[in-house]
Amino acid sequence: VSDGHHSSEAGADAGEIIIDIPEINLAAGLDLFQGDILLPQNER
Amino acid sequence: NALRNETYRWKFPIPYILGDNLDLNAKGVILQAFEMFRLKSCVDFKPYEGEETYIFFKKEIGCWSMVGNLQTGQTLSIGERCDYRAIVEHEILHALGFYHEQSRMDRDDYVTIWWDQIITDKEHNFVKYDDGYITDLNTPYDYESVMHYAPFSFNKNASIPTITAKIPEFDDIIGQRLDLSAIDLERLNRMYNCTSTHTFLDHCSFESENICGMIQGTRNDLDWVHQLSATGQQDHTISGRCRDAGYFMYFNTSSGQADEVAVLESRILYPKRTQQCLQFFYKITGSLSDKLIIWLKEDDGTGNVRKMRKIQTFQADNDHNWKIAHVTLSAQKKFRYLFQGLKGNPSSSSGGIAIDDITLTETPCPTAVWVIRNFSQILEKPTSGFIESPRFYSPEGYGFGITLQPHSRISGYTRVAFHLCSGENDGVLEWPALNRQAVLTVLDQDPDVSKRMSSSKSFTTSKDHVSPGKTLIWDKPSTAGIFDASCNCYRSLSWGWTNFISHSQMRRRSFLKNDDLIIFAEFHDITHLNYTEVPVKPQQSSFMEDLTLERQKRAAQDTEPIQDQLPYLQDPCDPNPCQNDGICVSVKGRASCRCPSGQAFFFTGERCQSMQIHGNILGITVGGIAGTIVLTIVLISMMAGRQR
Repeated sequence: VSDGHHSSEAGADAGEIIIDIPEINLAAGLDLFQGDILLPQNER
Repeated sequence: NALRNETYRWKFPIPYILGDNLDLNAKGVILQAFEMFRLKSCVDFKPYEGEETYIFFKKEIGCWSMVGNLQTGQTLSIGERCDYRAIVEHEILHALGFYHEQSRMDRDDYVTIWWDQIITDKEHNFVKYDDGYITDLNTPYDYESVMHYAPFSFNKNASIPTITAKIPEFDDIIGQRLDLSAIDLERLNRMYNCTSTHTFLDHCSFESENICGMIQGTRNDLDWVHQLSATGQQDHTISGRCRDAGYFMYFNTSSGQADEVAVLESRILYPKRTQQCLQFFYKITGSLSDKLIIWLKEDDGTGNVRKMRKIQTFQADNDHNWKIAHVTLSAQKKFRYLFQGLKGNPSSSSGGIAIDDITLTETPCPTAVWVIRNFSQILEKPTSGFIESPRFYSPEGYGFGITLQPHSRISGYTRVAFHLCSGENDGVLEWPALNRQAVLTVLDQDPDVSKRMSSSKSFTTSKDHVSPGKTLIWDKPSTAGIFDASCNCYRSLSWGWTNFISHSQMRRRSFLKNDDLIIFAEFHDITHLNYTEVPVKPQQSSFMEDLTLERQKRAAQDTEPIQDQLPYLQDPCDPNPCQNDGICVSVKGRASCRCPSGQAFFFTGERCQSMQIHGNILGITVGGIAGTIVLTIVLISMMAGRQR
């Protein structure tokens, strides 16, 4: 393990942090049934 | 937690459309999820060709689906940040008819819902269903289900959970987004009566005496030995978990003569695609000239499996650890695969050749395999440092590497990321390398591929990926990267996930078997997925219909996995072309009818369409009628003579 600091560009921290379905949908302002279920119109 | 009503179930393959508003990466991830269903269940998908019912994958806001087959054509959304394989699997399981695990009727026996911690008006996310509406398919509550929500879902306070397990050990497990759990698959396969899968062919961990139907070669005197682990010779299947347990196959090379061989042959296997990947673990502890050779024995065209092809040779080295191997077979007819052990120099050998945990699937072998040994020791050091893989080459020729940070800046997680490396092909390749999908997989080394829950994440290179200095990451590494003496190459900035996998996840399951962490990496051009959308139910002029059909055909070709399907994949007996209860048999890919036969009648013709009477019955009947007529004439003539 190369310790301490990043000696190369590859070690730098870029990309994403994974978040789960409820967080994604809440952040998007969605209010679906059970978080991610779209009910057909007659069941809403 | 499956819908009881069978009208909501799908017939396979399920038609699908990949909408063009989907991110390119999402399209690739959806196809990966399809492949996982094909590997582990009988669920299959096909490009839409005008069917009434289908799934239209679109990029709407968020990740969501409808539950079950609504028989109308339905949308499934893979929105921003939803393009992960496990999330797509979760949404597809909804579409297949499953609700969330924590909405089972009996969930209060297994989890606690902290109602006061739920965001106001979001309580409906934790409703339960009555067992008259859903069924657990006679399976236990599954904390590991990909359909379970995580502890902090819909919470008011970031550090207080809304759902916890009654057995606290499972608090780290609920909400896992690795892959389908074993019970998810059991339910899916029960619900859809799956008896086989599409791309799984063979698996053997040699734990049972029948060694999975493998046979010892008959043309040589020596055999592989079915050996129990002992001190100094551990198997791979349950390596490190128990002493004196677990079997593997072993060929002792420390006695006898040089060039003696032992051959282990698989049973006969029937391919559906044109490419297979044989994965196994091996170790060679004998002399440096010992060899393990993989052969393919194929149908010679007459139905006999005898046409030999040497595929790959593994040479001994000084590394006596279990190693993972991948061999591409490319069998197109029925075949066996063979392990040939070859003694190099018995006088310099004190060991032999061992093989274990074989898996044969009809999927491509991984492009890059990186093994990090003694990983738990690395995890124990509280360092913020990182490890870089050797340079690998993609099928197109791009050099790339993997960066692993055991302790990422998010406590308790490991960062895994992808970077480009300069390489020998850079002068001819396309730069920047855009629209390439990088797939990183931390392997769960469970011997049974259907039980593996590997962590796989993907992204697709885009012009939006820029370094802090505003340079495009995917430009030539010799200009965008920094020189690294360890590979004598330039490495670019890595792009990945700070919370790729948690330390607790890695310590569970078989991620660290033998204390080895194994990471697979892929880097493929997916530009061909840019235009995949086809119109629904075209009602157009014949010119436009032709145009649409041509586009559908192209989309179908583009969106199917790269591997070719063999022509006999389509069952000629489905639907059964035989009439009058004839039994259909596939002979060389063509339907052949076996017609029913009764005591008096039998059916003939290509489709059993003609009814005939058995010859003896006909003879008896005709003879009887003729005899009766003759007798009647004789009697009438005798009676007439008496009257005269």
